[in-house]
Amino acid sequence: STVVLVFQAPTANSPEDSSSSSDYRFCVKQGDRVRVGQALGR
Amino acid sequence: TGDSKGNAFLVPGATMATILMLGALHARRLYEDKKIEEKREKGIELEFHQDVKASFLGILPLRSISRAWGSFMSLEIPVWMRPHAYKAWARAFHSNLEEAARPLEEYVSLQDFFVRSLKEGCRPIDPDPCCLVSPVDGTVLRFGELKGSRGMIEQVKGHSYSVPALLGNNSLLPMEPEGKNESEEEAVGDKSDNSWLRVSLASPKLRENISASPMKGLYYCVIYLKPGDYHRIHSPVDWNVMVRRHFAGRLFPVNERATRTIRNLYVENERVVLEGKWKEGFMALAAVGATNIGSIELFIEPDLRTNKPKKKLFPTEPPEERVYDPEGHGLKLEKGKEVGVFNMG
Repeated sequence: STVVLVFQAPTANSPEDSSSSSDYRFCVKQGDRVRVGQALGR
Repeated sequence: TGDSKGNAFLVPGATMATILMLGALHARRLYEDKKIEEKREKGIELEFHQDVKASFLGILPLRSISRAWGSFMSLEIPVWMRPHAYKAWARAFHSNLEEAARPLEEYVSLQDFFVRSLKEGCRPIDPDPCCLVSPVDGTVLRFGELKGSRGMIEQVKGHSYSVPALLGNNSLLPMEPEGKNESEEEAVGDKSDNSWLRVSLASPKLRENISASPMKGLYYCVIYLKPGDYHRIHSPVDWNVMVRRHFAGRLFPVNERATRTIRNLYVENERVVLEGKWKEGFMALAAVGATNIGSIELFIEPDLRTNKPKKKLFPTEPPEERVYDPEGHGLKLEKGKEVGVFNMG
């Protein structure tokens, strides 16, 4: 079984904004084992 | 039941052959998994390659197989045998028995054990209000930002599927679905039918709160659950679920090999989609079934039945929709709360 999440989150609007602290960033890598409640991104 | 001496040896012989065959299949699977892991460690990305075995799966009655598997797994196991059976399962699929909420003797069947809940505190929920947490135990297959008007997610290198196809053409997804019929009419169904309300979501009724913003990106994350994983689904954030959509598709396996060999796997398989909004905008969770884990149960809608025998198998069949709150506020779900569970068969 598989779960797919699709969601909106803040993003850098332009290359100049790419350092913005409001960007959504994943904190997992491909192939990582994750558990319920563990942060996927912030 | 045979009374001759020859027949007395027939059943143990057949049982032994079955056990050996299952053992050989499991060993082969472990070997293939190891080879894939080695390739991944070397940085070799696996590519899509449709093969004969995958085509053959298309003509198998996978739904019937899934249901038969579920019935077999629901057979009651004698109390004395339960700990041995579940420990064997845990060894084969790397489950952690110490996390089970109840003593092993209390799980009447493998199905009951499979959907077990966990002891309090086994899965602490990240309290950061700015984070989105994993709704399941599993392996991260893909994640990233959706770019372009078609919103494609890569299944594996060389093949992608579209998010509107995954979530449904009526999705609240804040992007223009490809080929959407602009003149789609609003259709309110019979309210007396279990309070079901069918609303074409092309209307602005539910869309008005989820608008595309230039400052918001669309992201995705695909998580695969192995047979030994904890199979309950939790809420990834505080959000309001507005719509549930059930696609009665096929029930292909969704393992590593299947993702590399079966086209549009997640779009063709039976799935339940929950859509709504969280503080940053749109949120959708799609639970995709498979042959062995064929049905999806929602705690927020206990009446929902998936993997039904009479369902047509054409993936083009429009999904069943349920609007949880026609007023547009939706059903509130707290971060970490149990939403549903994947059942065997």
